[in-house]
Amino acid sequence: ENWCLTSEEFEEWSRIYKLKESDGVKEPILPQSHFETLENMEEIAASQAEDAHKLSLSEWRLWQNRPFPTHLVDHSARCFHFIDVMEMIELMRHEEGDCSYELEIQPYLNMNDI
Amino acid sequence: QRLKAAVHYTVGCLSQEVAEDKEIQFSKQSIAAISEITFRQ
Amino acid sequence: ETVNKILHLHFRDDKTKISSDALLLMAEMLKVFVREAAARGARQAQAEDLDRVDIEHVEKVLPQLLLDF
Repeated sequence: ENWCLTSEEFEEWSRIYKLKESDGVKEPILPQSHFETLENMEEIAASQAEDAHKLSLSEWRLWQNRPFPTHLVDHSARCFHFIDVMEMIELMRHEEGDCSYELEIQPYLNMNDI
Repeated sequence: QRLKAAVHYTVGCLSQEVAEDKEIQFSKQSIAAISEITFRQ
Repeated sequence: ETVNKILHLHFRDDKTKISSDALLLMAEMLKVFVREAAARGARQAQAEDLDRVDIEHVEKVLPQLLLDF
């Protein structure tokens, strides 16, 4: 009931950190995902309240090209892939015209593979 | 690398279809990023 | 065939086999994945009134895309 806190700790949290109505903090929501290629399958729920704080998965993307420290539970394989691609995007960000990725693998293209 | 090149080429073709459909262009770098994501996926 | 080879890159056991249906499904899923990634990138670029999808548009849609697949 007290989130594993002692009653003193819980009282301190309640007094100092607990968000109150008066703090005016909006309800954080993650915007509903939308599939472009399945257009008529679902409509974005109009119920997404305007005054809610819409969270953004890309707000802190500049930090997402490296794994941050973990404790007990490591990053997933999928997360490591995401980090690697973000790092690749960071390295290619300022390229104009020719693409280093394309130039690197072009010699290996074999039309029989397509 | 050969498999990656095949994926990259195919991603380029599929993205070209989307480009025509959406009347927009894709930079080579954006195709490369989608290609790398797909290969890992 | 290319998808088959990519999958075998990641199978732990070389003797692992995959049925043609599963292969077709995987290839189709990857096509949907690519089209969805490209379409989301395009939507992001158009939301910024640009007529060219650049790498940061793909970067912005990447987290949600990976969560959705």
